[in-house]
Formats: sequence, structure tokens, C-alpha cells
Amino acid sequence: RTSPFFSSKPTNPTNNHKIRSYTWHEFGKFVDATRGNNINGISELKKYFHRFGYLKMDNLNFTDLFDDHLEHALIKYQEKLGLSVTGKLDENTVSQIISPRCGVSDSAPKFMHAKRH
Amino acid sequence: YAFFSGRPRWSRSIPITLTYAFSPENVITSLSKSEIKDAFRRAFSHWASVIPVTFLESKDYGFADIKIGFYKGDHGDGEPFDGVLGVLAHAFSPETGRFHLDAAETWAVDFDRKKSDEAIDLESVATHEIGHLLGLAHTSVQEAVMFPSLRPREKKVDLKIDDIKGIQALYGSNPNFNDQARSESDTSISNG
Repeated sequence: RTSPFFSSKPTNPTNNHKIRSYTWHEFGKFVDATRGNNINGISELKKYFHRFGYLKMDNLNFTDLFDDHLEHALIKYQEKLGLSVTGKLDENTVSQIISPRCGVSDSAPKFMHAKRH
Repeated sequence: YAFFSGRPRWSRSIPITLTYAFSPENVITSLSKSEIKDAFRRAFSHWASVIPVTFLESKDYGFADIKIGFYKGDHGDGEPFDGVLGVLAHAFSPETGRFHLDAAETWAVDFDRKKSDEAIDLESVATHEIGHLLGLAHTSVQEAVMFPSLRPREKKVDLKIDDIKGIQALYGSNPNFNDQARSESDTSISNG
């Protein structure tokens, strides 16, 4: 929580205040990362996409490789949220990812039915 | 607009009355009770104006259809909150009625009074989560209330055509809903 990522490209007047996402601020360093690279910490981004319904994997031991699965999830995310579909971690996409959001999954979720704990 | 898998909705016959209540234990103190209740009353009224559903506040938390509470971190439903920003809230699909907000957020009802860069508008989040409680999932339409993200100091409380069409596909229209006036309003907004 020491170096929050600040969104550099506000997209509407309400975004004039700098956005700090303590939870996902580390994702700011992934801007312009490309497929095929091993990037320290990008497994956390895979967990993010898994949590919100974009990355379906049986094996939840996510690696730090920017692989086809991550690129596919990224494309699905960009399509769903009306972003430019680049398959890349461009600034707009990363800015959207780190924005505060609802915890409900984006993909016709089932988990928000009642569960017993 | 989108629905949850299986398209669940409150199954009682229309017109529907749903009660809601606030957890007496899981509360925040940064806003007064009346500020919180007023924000939720407005949030429920947005949906009630377009569908034949009435929301009534109840003091009986145990028997309320919709149970609202502010929680920190792991609160027992398998979806722990994560502190300031990140995930703001979540709600369950019909007919569960659980509505959880992250107590760690800087909740606001008036940005003139709450100057923090991290302030989150309570009515906006409440309006979004009520959409989930009624059966709507996330939409791709950025202007709609059911879009998944909300930036700090952003206020998004007015239902857009996408929200209205979605919820009316589940419950039908409120007889008093003026579709044409709403469409014209949306058009004038989009025209700047």
C-alpha cells in the first residue's frame, strides 16, 4: 500500500480525482506487457480474471507467464466492458481493471446464490 | 443487460412487496443512520418506479426479504472484502436477499461534505446492488447502473434504458412508468 497506481487518462469529468486502488494498484506496472513474457506478479492478474469470470481454469496454480489463457481472458474482458479489443494491457484496459467495482462475477454468475458456511 | 444463470427472479405474484432491513450489528458510524436509510430509500425508489415492486423498510432483520449490512474482510460467505476500494460491495441473486457492503470504504452521501478522493457514493452502489438482488447481472453498457465498476466520487443513480429493459423483462412494467418520458430524458442526456 505504498505506491498506489494513479490513472493517467481520465475518461469523463467524474474521473478528475486520481484513482487509487489499493487492492489492484500493482496491476499498473503491467501496462504494455505482452504475450510470451514472464512478468513477476502477473499471476495476480490471472486470479483477478478468474474471480470475475473471464479465466476458466481447473488448475488454479497461476503462473507469471503472459500466456494464451491470459490473452483470451483479456479479450473477453475488453469485449464485455466495451473497451477497444486489443488483447493487450493498454492503459485504458489497466485503468478499468484497477477501478473499484462490484464483487459479483461478470459472466452470468452462479455463485451469488446462497451458500452455506 | 444480462441475467444470472437460470434467470432467477422473486417468484411471488405481481405486484410484489419486498421488505428490507439493516443489520443491527454490521454497521458503519461514518454516516448517520438517517443518511444511510435515506440513501437506500432513494436507491430502492429508482427500481420501484419502473417495475411493479414495492420496497418497505422493516425493523425485523431476521424476517426481512433483503438483509443489508456493512462488513469487513472475511465475513463468512466465501467472498471476503479487501479494504479501501477494490471490491465495494456484493449482493446475492434472487431470492436470497443478502446485501453486503465493504465497511472499509469511505462511504458518502454528499461529495460537497465528503472531500476524500476515495469517497464512494452510497446511493450509487446501493442502486447497483439492488439490481443484483432483483435478478440483473452486469451489463456491458458503460452508462448503465449495472455496469460493474464505479469510480470514486462518481454518482450513477439514474436507471438507463438498458437497466430498465432488463428489469422489466423480469417483472414487467410499473403501470405508472412513463416509458416515453424516460427515453426522451436519456436522449437529452446522451446529446449532452
